[in-house]
Amino acid sequence: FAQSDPNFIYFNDPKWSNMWYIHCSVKNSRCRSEMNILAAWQRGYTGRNVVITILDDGIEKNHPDLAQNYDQLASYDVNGNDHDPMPRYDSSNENKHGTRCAGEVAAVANNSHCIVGIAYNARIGGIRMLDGDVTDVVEAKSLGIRPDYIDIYSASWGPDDDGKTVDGPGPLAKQAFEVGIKKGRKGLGSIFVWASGNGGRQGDHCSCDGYTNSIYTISVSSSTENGNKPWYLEVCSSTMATTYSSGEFYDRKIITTDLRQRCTDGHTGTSVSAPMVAGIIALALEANPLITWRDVQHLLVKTSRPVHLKASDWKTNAAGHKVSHLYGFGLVDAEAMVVEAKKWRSVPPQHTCTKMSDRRTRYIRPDQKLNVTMSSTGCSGQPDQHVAFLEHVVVRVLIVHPRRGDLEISLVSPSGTRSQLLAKRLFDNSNEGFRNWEFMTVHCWGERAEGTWTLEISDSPSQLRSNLEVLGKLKEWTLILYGTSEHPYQSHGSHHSRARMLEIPSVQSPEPSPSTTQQHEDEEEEEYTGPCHHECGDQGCDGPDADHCLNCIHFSLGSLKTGRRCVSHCPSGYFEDTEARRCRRCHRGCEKCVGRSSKECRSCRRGLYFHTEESSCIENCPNGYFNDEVQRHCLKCHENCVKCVQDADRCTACKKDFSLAGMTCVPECTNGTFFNLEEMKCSPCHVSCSTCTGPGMEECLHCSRDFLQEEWRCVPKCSPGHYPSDSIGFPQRMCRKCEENCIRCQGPGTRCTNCRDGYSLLSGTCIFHATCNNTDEVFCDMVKSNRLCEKKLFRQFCCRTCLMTG
Amino acid sequence: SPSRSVFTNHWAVRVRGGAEEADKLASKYGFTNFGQIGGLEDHYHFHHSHVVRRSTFATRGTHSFIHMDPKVDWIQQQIVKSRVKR
Repeated sequence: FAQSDPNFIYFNDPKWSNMWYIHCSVKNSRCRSEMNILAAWQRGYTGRNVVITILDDGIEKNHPDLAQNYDQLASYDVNGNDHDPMPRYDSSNENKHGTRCAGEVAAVANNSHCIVGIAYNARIGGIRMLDGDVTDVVEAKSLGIRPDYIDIYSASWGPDDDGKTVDGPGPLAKQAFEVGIKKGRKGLGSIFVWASGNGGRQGDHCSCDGYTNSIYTISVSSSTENGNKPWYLEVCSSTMATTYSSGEFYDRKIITTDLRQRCTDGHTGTSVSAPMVAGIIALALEANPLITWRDVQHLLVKTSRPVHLKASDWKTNAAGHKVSHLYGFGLVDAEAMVVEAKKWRSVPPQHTCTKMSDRRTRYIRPDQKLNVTMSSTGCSGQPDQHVAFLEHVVVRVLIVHPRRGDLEISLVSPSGTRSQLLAKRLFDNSNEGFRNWEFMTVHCWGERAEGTWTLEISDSPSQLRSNLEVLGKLKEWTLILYGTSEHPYQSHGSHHSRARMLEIPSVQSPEPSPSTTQQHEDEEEEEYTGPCHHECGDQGCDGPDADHCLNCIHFSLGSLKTGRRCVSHCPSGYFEDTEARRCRRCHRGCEKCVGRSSKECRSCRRGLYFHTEESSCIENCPNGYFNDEVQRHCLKCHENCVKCVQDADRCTACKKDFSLAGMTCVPECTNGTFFNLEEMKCSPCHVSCSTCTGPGMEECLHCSRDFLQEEWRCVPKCSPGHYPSDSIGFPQRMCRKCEENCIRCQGPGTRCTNCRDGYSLLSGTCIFHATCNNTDEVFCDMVKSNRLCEKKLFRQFCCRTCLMTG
Repeated sequence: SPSRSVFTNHWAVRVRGGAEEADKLASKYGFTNFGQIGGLEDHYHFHHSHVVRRSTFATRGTHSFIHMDPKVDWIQQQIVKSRVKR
């Protein structure tokens, strides 16, 4: 209901009205924008002084929606080993990913271009590192770029999710994470945001993605607008939070900047979610630049919540946090993040308590769950390792197994919280087992560490399993508990989370004191005694409905004549007069407005379109605008378009010096050049062309001076069998074909001067050589008298003889 | 998995003694030192132009002796990792 909020922010960016995940422009639509980004902006946080970089395939730094926020110092090209992170262009636009991610984070607001970034005043850079051989060195370099300057690193990539890969950061990348955590942001710790492990294929489990399973990365998941699981999403015990993203074809999409200075709503997957969370963390960092990398994770745990996200495994852990394998702690809440961050006190130092199992090998029998337990005191005996309250829990396993994909692994905490560390993977035929692979869960966040931990391993042989005789073996496993030795929130005085108060019934807003209630009741006794409608104000009511109120809390709708009732929000066609607390009618044709006059219209009724420049509703948008059917707005065409339909980029007429290429307006190139769509500039035509559609000879439209057009190309002189001629109405000289069988002529008809072999020249035409020795037989007389030889059809029949014989 | 690894002609080497020491070590075996790897102290990025850029096996040659040099704490020939955009 942001629209009805007088503080509603309106930007002139063409796609602003489509950014459903940031604001709801139509009240009763199914729009959900519970990420509360708008509310965070209204509190004044837009990412100022925060630097974010995108580790990907580059960033189009001259994109009109990025250029203003682009930060050269937060950029580097590891693939090219230089400071220019511009992506490599090719016809498939494969290197669009980084630019799309960047736009979500920090696309400039109110500049009439594409969208508005979540942290639209933050600085954004790009590290080009995917467009080449990605190696451990490349990743380590990328993760280690300017850690004292860059605050947040966002990455939307990872190992193959073919359902059989187990891969993660190599030794150098791991060290880069650790160095970044220890030293980055001048000791506060770099913040690494990672898209949760999916890739668009089925049958995988993202615990086999070592990046999202690292405690140093914030793994982000996605939900569709309706709170459903996108088809590409995998479950994961290390997922921390969720944002909206794309889903099925009927779900609304995320819109962002695109390569070649364009705009797209084709950005999908958890690739969308990592930059979103990076942007939201930027807002939190602006609210409190001193929060550490662990504070950020605590904030996310505290403020994210399930809202309408649908998951079958939502559970409340022993610390009161709702958590699921699909969505972690739920949908991020930008407003709660900035509110909490503002008053946040850093959590106590992180402790690590490690305990290794004995080295006794345990056999993993098919269809018989192996349960191994480990009792832990949380290293209470070692103060500097003591973990009382949990953050991340890591299980490092050494398992030998003939077919890895048949394994399922779960961990149950002392409080009974179950985390699924690994699910079966249909495609994983590997016999390598797990060699010190680390599974991680955040599901026990805030719980007590002390107690008995249970690791459950089950083996369900698939049909592909070759030999059932060979058993799997758990060689050893190590439990690594991360957390604090004291309660993370109580040791520094109270900072209660708004979100917590909302969620936990036991912490209620103080009950009214009995005396007040009693007094209240007394007053109403002579009059209508039943309860008033909740919209009634303090003057009470004379009946239960909203039209029985004597005054209203929010707004009154209607007139004395038609009957007046109290409403919390004014319906469409009305605006909220906050002073008079009345709903007043908008100007005719207006659906949303902020005042009575036609100039104060904000959206229109069906069939009309809102023209921003005039702030009025019109039937058809003027030139330079198109009718946006979704929001019923007149949206600007692309700057080069004079006319467009259905979308800014679907041009039907171009401005001066531009011409249409398909539905795109491209600069008109001077003579001898053509507009190269790939390079987005005018490139020279072939030397023989004065205008062309491409560089090749065969792409000429008009020939250059001194060239003639012969069939589909331009030639300096006509080739044999052709003669030069002018063409009426064309400046272009042409090479036309001579008569059949004539290899040189001076014009059409009987102006041949040379015949091809087998033919002889006769009065300007080519006669077939065939001779016959009896003219009578071939009716020469008749042929001659009827001048058949002039008919091309008959010429082949002994005309030569007939004519020759005179 | 190792069976499908693609080896490059880049190496990561941990050598103490600073950049100078690293340069010396690199040139000794025909490598070029591309400098320290980000913020990882004592870790350097070496490149060998005479080794094939991509190979499905670790090529052997005089450059391989660097693995045995006493000054080398740790060394890793770089393998191409398959990375998918999410």
